[in-house]
Amino acid sequence: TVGAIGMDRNGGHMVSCTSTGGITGKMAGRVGDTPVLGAGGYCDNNVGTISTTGHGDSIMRYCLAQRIMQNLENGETPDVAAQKACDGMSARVGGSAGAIVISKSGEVGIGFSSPKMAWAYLKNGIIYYGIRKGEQFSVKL
Amino acid sequence: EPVIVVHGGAGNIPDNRDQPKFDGILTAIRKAHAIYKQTSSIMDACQAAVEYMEDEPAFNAGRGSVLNLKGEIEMEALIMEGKDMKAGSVTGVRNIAHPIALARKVMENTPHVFLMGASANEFAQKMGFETVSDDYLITSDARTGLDNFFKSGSEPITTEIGHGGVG
Repeated sequence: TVGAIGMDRNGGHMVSCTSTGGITGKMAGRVGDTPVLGAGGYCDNNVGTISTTGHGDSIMRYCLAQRIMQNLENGETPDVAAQKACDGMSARVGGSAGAIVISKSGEVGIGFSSPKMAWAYLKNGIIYYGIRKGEQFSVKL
Repeated sequence: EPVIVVHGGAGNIPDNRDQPKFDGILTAIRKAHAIYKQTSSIMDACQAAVEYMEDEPAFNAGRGSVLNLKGEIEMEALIMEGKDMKAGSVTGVRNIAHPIALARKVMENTPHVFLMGASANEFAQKMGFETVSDDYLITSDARTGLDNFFKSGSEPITTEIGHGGVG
């Protein structure tokens, strides 16, 4: 799965995009989380924008993107909102997941309960990126 | 400056996949930024980032998508904007290069949110999308992933792309 979320520099307009091939060996006709609003992604300028990835059948059952939105509305930082929801999903329904988040104030959040998630973000001319927990590299745009 | 964030999938990604993932996500960010500078549209920018990753076999989307039990590719995508909370999504789409672009067409050119299967492909045709072949979309890694899936007794999948990817 791949995803991109963004906030423009004027007025805080936000977008969420997610695209996937699904899961190897899925039944023909299986629908995953990606196209489902509130699971594979969500976006509301009043709250934030999110794209998720991971075990789609678990993500749908837990409404992962919606849970992260709710955490943001409850005042959590984007990092905490994403990590809490991914960990909550893994504990409650199993499977693993990851999410990228931007809050309405432009803060970035990265969270995942899987061993790895490839992520990168651009802020103030610097690209920050990583794949393992606690790991962060940076490079100039 | 805009804020742009991308991901390239999660799971038990084999270590030899780290660098192709890094290369892909860094290029995706740079492409998004370049498009934003040209258009001032954050939607165009994010779509460009996803389209780039859909073209890259290092990712499980578009070209490089994993295979279902029949050895076929069925792709899905979702786009949503935060001002009016408009959205477009597609599932079960075949033989197009950029499902994210089709999702955007659903959002902008239909009264609906979600199109599926053959009808989504029919809509793509009406919107002028070119068809791409299975040979273009299906990579050797994806075939190997399905072979391994069958060899492993169809156990639940825990690794990413090609490899038994999670979506």
